[in-house]
Amino acid sequence: ATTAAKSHKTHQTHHTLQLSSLLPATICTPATKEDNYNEGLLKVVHKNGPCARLHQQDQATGSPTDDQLLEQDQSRVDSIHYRLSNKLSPHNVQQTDGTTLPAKSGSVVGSGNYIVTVGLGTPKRDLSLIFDTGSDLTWTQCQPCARSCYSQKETIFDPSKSSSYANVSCTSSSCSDLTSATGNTPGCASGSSTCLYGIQYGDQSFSVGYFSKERITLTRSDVFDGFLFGCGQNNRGLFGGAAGLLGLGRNKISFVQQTAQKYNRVFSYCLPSVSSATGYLSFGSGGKVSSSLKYTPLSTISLGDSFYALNLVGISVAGTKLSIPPSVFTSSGTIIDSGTVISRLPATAYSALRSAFRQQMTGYPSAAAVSILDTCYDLSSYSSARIPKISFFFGGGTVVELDPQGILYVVRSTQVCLAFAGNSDDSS
Amino acid sequence: VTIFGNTQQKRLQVVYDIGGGRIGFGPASCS
Repeated sequence: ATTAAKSHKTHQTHHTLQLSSLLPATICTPATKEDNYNEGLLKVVHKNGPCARLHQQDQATGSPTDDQLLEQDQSRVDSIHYRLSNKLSPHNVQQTDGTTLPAKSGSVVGSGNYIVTVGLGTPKRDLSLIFDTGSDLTWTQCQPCARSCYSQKETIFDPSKSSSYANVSCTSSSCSDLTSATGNTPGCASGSSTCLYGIQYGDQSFSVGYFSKERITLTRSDVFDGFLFGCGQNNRGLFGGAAGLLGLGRNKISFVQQTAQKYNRVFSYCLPSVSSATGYLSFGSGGKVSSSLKYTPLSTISLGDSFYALNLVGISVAGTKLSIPPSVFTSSGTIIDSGTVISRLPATAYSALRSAFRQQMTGYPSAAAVSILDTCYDLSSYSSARIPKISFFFGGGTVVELDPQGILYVVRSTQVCLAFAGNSDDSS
Repeated sequence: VTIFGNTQQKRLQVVYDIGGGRIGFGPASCS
């Protein structure tokens, strides 16, 4: 009876993981047949994994190292903090602009990102876009790439070959909406009076071009005419072969808001556990919902109109709630972001989490830190490992138990790290 | 600000119901 009780408690408080399951495979294992992606449902793949159409190019050009990915992730977090602490003075976009936009007005998109494929134009061209809940403007590189285009896997979109493409006028209200969506005041092309957008991300990546309307196709039954997007003529940055970005933020011009009539501002996604598997991005409330789905209220965050904020109130490790004063979380607020790889916690909360995690992992040899990850283990001589469960407590009594893959970041079997990082202080 | 990043969202169904003012979480296989 004692053994059974111990075993039960272990099951409640720890995961036992086969280490081979943590390492990504080199072959894509799609969860669902391609044909089943319909009715507002898109396949999600990791940008650098074998399921991405961009993967071949990554192999040729070399995927970023884990150090580079984590550094880019830190740049994204720095830019989010910057956006939330400084309301930028809008900058005027000129037709020849590109390198003079204010830095850190957006978020870094080059780190560990997930992509979906959508169709643009008539006839439609398939484009792989990074999906980002932390920004609003959807854009893609466009011919004739008047100034500059980076290398992308698919053919660059050519508006002159589409019968449904139209420019947006400088005087239209949608042109003015760009100011809040990008942090930059739109420009006006001399002669054509076409609205010009500019967006720059925290790592100096940017896109500048024509603000336009076009038909966007998710599936055969999900087609939207007059979708507002950026047709980039000057684009540079760490987009890893993706054709652009799908903005899923809260602003008026985000994909979510533009398709509100059909999908009623409801969307969901599931991110795969490893980069060799697929997930999904689904729009509307018609899709399958997890039977144990729990809701927490959506809130807002000061100066962060684009972000989805929620109330984090506590964290538990191995079934024990950490002793963290609620004010530690409430003073700075919490956002959920599909583009940030590693969760960032207030310094006090991270310190408590790390300490509890280390206490549970004393049986394993430690390993050198990797970039922002300071708690790593050498698990190369183990076939399985026992790691403590971690749960997040959100407002409204919602408890979210993290998947084991959400607790660890595996660089290699000799460096398996706690996948959390701390902010420099509680008020940041 | 605290950020709930994408590693921690793996194998969760994350539902954004903006009109309803709520976000849902549930365990999922992604299939």
